[in-house]
Amino acid sequence: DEEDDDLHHFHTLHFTSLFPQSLCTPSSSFTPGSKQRSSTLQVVHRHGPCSVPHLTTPPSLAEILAADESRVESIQAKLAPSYEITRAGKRNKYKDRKVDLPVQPGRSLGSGNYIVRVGLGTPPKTLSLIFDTGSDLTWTQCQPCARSCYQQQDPIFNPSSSSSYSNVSCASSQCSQLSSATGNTPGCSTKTCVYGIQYGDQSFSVGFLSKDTLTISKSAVFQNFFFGCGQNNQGLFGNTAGLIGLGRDQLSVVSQTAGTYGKYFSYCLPSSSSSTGHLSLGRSRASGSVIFTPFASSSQGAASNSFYFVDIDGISVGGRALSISQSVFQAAGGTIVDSGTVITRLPPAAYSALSTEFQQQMKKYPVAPAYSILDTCYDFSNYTNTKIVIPTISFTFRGNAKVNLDASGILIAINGKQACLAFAGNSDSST
Amino acid sequence: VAIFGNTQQKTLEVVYDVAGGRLGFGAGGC
Repeated sequence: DEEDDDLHHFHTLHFTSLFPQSLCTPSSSFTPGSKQRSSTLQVVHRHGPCSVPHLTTPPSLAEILAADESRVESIQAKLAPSYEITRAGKRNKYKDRKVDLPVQPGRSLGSGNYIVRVGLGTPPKTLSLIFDTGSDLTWTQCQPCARSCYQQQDPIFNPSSSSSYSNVSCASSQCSQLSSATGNTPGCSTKTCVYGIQYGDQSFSVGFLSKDTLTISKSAVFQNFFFGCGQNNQGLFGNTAGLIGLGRDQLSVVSQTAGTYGKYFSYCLPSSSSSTGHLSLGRSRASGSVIFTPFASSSQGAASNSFYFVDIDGISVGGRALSISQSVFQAAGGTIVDSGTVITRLPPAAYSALSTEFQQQMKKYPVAPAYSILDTCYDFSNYTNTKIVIPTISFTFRGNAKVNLDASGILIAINGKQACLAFAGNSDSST
Repeated sequence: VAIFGNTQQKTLEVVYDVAGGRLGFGAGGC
């Protein structure tokens, strides 16, 4: 029994397995053209070898973590009580409280994002888009780039070369929906609806709300798909052509394809940037081995309508349940699941308990200095040719949904000899 | 707000049943 427990409570792995390979090794879970998987897209890390060749140097891990912090600050600023607006459209009692959105030139919305390739227009033009469960509006850079376009890998979408493209009028319901989907009131230019979306780091896209045919695969084609045709796009979106929004709002891909896929989607992110995962719309595989937790309702006001909230009931390290009061998570305002944030953020008390127990169970390994936002680090320079043993970490979400993390979700390799616990604490117990 | 980030989601099949009001996790998704 003890041996069995050990097998379940520890991961044994080669330290070098935490590093991505230089060549792409596609996952066998993605089978293009399969009838059952007709609505499935291949997911690749935008800076890995499975992505299209880079026009610029990929960011360092330190830069990715700095961008991650910027994204987290942005999400938490959006969910701050001072953002609440009453149904009458008036600011609530927190109106005098100032929200400082992070303004940090050089930081992107999140450099650790994953991309998918979709077709837009007739005939379809292939575009590499960041996929993001933390936002709603899908947008791409559009010709003639009236104000500004950044450099992207794919040819910039040209509406005039698509026979199915049209602009959307200011009077349409979709134009009105932009307010909640982007957080900004839409504009109007010669009766054409104008969107503007700005991210926490001041990156933005402004352009025309448009509709055209979205092609996910030959058998998954959606006419009259609403998206942003960006004429002024600035920020560090890398070489991608834009973003595909998988949030909960009405303009998200999830909502726009609800008639076909029933607001059901799934994804798998690969264990390293040198492999691939998938994003599937609809019930594309048997869900027998999937355990579910109910979405939690948010008490954070209108700005939280995009996010997917869940409740954490507990965390275990090496099979040992951490002593964390439920009030710790409640005081933090809940938990969201986000595909665009790299490192899981926990309330200070929860992170402290996690880090302390992890250190206790990892005490045979020499420690290493902190790295960026990661403060629980180890020096594995003497273990490059032998296996290391790390405790498992599991999260239990409401409804007794216990999720064991993969080893790739526990340690993140910093360099050839150092790796860190891939978690960080929030600085404030109430945010 | 706590955030369950993408590093921790690696290799899991993460299922969003939005209409059903639930989120699922499956081991060995890719």
